[in-house]
Parts: sequence; C-alpha cells; structure tokens
Amino acid sequence: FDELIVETATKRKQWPKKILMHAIQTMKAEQE
Amino acid sequence: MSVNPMAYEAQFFGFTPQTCMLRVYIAFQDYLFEMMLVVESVILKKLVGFPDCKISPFQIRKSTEKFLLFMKDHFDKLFSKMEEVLLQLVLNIPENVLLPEDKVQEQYPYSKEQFQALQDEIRQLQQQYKAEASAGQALRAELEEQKAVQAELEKILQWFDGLENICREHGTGNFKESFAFLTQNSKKLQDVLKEVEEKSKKIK
Amino acid sequence: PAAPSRAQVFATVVDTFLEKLVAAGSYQRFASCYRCFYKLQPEMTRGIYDQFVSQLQASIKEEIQEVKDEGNLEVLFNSLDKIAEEAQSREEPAWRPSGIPEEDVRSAVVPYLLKHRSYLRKVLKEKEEENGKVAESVLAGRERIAELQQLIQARKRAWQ
Repeated sequence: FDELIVETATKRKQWPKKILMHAIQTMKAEQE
Repeated sequence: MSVNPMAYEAQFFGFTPQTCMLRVYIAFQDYLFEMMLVVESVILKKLVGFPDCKISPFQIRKSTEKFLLFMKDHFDKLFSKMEEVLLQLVLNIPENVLLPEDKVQEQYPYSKEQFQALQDEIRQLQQQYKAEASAGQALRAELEEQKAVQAELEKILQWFDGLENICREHGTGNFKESFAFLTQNSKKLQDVLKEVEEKSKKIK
Repeated sequence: PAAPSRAQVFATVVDTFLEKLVAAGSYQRFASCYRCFYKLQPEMTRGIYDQFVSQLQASIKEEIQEVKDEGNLEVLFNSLDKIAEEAQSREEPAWRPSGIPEEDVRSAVVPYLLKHRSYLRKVLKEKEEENGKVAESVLAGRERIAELQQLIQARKRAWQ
C-alpha cells in the first residue's frame, strides 16, 4: 500500500510535465 | 477507521510520513532490545568474576525482561506521542498550502467544458489559418497570371501605337482624316474623270 | 517571535522523546530490576547503566541523522517552511489531486494551449492583413486588365 501511495504520488508530481511535453510535441508535429 | 494515506505529503517528501515513522520506530525498538541484550551479557560476564555469588543467569534474564517490559511500555507511549506531533506539525502539508508543481491548478482551473471549448477554438483558428493560407496562394497565383495577361494586352496596344507611328512617319498625321481625304479626293477625281469623258463625247 | 522551523521542531521532539525515555528508565528503576546484581556490585551497576543510557542515546541520534540524510529532510523541511510561509495569507483550503488523472492534467496543458491560441490569433490576423493587401493588388490588376481590354476594343473599332 505504501509503495502504491509513493508511486502514485511520484507520478502526480512528474507526469503532468512529461504529458505536457508530449502534448506540445504532438501539436507541433501536427502544425508542421 | 479511515486511514489518511497522506498522499500529498508523499508527493512532496518522496515517502509516506507513516512509513518514515514506522522505520524510525522499528530502528529505535531494535536499538533498545540490542542495548538490553548487551547489558545482560555484560552483567553475566561480570558475574563470572564472582563464582561465589548465588545469582543465576536465569535471574539476570528475569531482571532484563522486567526492565525491558517497563522500558518498552514507556517507549511505545512516548513514541506514539512523538509520532502524533511529527505527523501533525513536521511531516505534514497544511491544508492551505499548494505545492509548486501544482500551481497551475489554481492559475488555470479549467472545467471539462471550458477545456473542450478552448480546444475547439484552437481547431477553428487552425482551420481559418489553413483557409487564409489557401486563399493567399490563390491570390498570388492570380497576380502572376495578371502580370502575364497585362503584358500581352500592353503588347497589343503597343502594336496599335506602332501602326499609327508608321502612318505618321509617312506623312499621315491622322489616318482617319487622310483616309477620308483620300476617299473624297478619289471621288472628286472620279467625278472630274466622268465630266471629262462626257465633254469629250459631246465634242465628238 | 518567528515560529520554529520544521527542522527545529523535529530536533526538539526527538530530544524530548529521548529525555523522557531516559527519565522513565531511571537508574533507580534499573537498579530495582537488577536488584540482586545491584546488591552485589552497586558501582558496577551504575557504570553499566550509564553506558546503557549513553549507547542508547547515541544509537537513536545516529538513526535520526541517517533518516535525515537519506530522506534529505533538512532541505525538504526548509523548503516546506518557505512554501507554507508564502501561503500564509491564504485561508481557504488549497487544491488537492482529485484522483482523476485526466481532470488534473488538464490544467497542466491549459497554459500551452492558451499560448498556442494567442499565437494562432496573431498569425491569422497577419495572414488576413497580408491577404487583404494582395487582394487589393489583384482587384487593381483586374481593373487594369479591363481597362486595357477596353482600350484595345476602342482601337479595334476605330480601325474597323
């Protein structure tokens, strides 16, 4: 349970930035 | 009983506060047990130097257990209080605090509908831009065509100008007038010729 | 006076815990439990007890330091103190993860989308202005062509 909490919390911290990066790359590629 | 997973704290610290306290509790407890064992072994070693004393290892063990039980009881109570304080005051993120990585949540609290509307607007702008870009291309293509067409038409006008210049160079200022004059003169000459022919007939 | 930092509270709480533990496990209590040995060797009993307390305190402090080093707690505590201070003026509860990732990630993407929207509006406006100018040139060109055609027609008629 503890590992799950830490894993989820770490994802909450790090993934939005990664997702944003990928979203930007995708939108730029679409634009091109 | 509900458990507070302290997930937001885990997001900041990288570990759950409860697990941190558990790790500390286990470590402290282990040290306590270890120290008690050391105490017991030291006493037993010292007793070897007193062969006449009637103290058995069993009695020492009983003493150790008694003291350890007492210490463990106080240890648990004190640790419980320490844990409570640390979880409330130190390893805790107050309710009014937003972690830096989540600042956007307060700056841009977009609902599903608002987000969809924003995406739709962007899509529409992209479509409009595409349309404008196509229109621009078409306009520039027409501009090129116009240049070619204008050039051809101007050539034709120049040809007309050229024709009139030739007539002027050969003494015909106004071609229409000279042509009319020529036609008139031809008519006069024809009339004179006719007159001369008739007079000549009369004379004969 | 400024509120104590988290690091200070942490240190104080641990010290208080140790103090009270040692106070509970007093020499009197120790001697009373090891009565038979105490009667035999009171000084040795004192010596063993002092060693026990000193070792226990040292081990516990060492463990605490290890936990602080491993978890980088000093830095984290200072950072959290700073963040909490900045949020002092705020009374209402701050945002917390909803538990629905697709909802929460929306706000992360919104700033870029807003930038993108501004950019698109700007380039669209520029394109429209540019096309407006080209359209004017095209209209002028068409008028000129019509004019030339008329001139040619007039010359043709005159010759005819």
